[in-house]
Amino acid sequence: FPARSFKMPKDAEQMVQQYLENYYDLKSVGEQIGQIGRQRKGSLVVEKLKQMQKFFGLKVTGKPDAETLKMMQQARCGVPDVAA
Amino acid sequence: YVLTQGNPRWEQTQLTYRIENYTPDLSRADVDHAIEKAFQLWSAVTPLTFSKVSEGLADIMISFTRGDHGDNSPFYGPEGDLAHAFQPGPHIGGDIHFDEDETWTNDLRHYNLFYVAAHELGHSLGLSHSNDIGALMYPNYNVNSYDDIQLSQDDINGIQAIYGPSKNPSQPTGRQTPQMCDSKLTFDAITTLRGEVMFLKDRFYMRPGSHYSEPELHYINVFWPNLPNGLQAAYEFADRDEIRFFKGNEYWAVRGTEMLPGYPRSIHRSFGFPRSVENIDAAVFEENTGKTYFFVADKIWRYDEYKQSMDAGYPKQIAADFPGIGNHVDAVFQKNGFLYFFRGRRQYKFDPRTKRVLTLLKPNSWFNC
Repeated sequence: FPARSFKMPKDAEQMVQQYLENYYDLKSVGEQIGQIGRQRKGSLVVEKLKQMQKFFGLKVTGKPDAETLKMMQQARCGVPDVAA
Repeated sequence: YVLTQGNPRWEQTQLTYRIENYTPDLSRADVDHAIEKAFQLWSAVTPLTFSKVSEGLADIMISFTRGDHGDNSPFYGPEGDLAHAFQPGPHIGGDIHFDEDETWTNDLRHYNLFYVAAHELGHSLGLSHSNDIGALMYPNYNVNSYDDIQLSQDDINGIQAIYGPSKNPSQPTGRQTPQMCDSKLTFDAITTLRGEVMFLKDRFYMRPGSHYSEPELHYINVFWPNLPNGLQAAYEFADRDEIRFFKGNEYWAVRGTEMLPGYPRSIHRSFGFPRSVENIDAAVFEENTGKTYFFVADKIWRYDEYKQSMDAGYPKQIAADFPGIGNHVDAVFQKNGFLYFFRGRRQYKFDPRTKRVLTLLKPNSWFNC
């Protein structure tokens, strides 16, 4: 199938983090320190990614796959998709 | 649709707006016109009225700004966020900020001010983002034609849930986004595409799921930005890896995601249809015979893809070659040697070898509903 060519951005992880912070109320986890904080961050990102994928009608994987990253790169309204 | 959390709304129905400054990308008249049209979209379906003021505070203050502009929601240069708006309320409530780092247009180039203003106004009035991809309140920018800039039924349902309907007796209706599991779903056209099947309806394609993917609904322009909306027929000429899309008396050809040059072409000049044929309802290429069947009203035409000419003896009544499927076809495709005809809310599985209808199916049977 002719899926449009897609170049994975170099800073994909940072882009996902920023997108979820902006539009999906993913709190900045910079202040969380240690293993528990990192685990918590990981599960929060997955949860928010699933939320985002469901909202946009994408396959809900909880992973930043090509379709998800492509959607994140589209120009959009700056109002968050979920209430802060 | 989704209402803003807490259901904020304007208590008064007569609202004012003021355009605080103007983008240099457009004339002032163009900006005024785009903003006025955006307000009209929402006032047409609600009891709300909007009056422009040129001085002082208005309920909805509109401005073009860039970067950090003092509301804790900075813009970050071109692309990304185009604009934002605040929920109904005093002070900054209802206000709309457009990112001046974008290029604003009054045509189909990025980014159309009317479309973005209409979306932001939805927020100013109390709507949140909708996950209906065809709604104006969907968060991503997607304008391919002027037809795209109108309210969907989802937008209308949302705003009327807040403010009620307009008192105007003639109510505009919004466009519906196809729902894959709606048993009343009909299709404009269907084609195979390198082994998959693509169902077309208005601006959208629907692609059935497979063992590794969910059914998908998206804009046709994701794949082919230059195809018009509302295609009427399509078929795959697999030998050339080409898909041909028809609308009115014109057609376009694509290979993969590439639009082939030299299109649109005339169906009269290319296929030899008489001038009396103004559009094609459905088309399908039969691999075994190398023939393409075109369905036009209650008749079929048969085109030889290799001789590049219409076969003698055509047109015929549809029933002559395809008995049992009625006298009109909305869409048709071939898969695994069978033809699948769609007419209204019915789908017919047809065996071309025995010329018999094998099964009647719901039109959305391909979407695992």
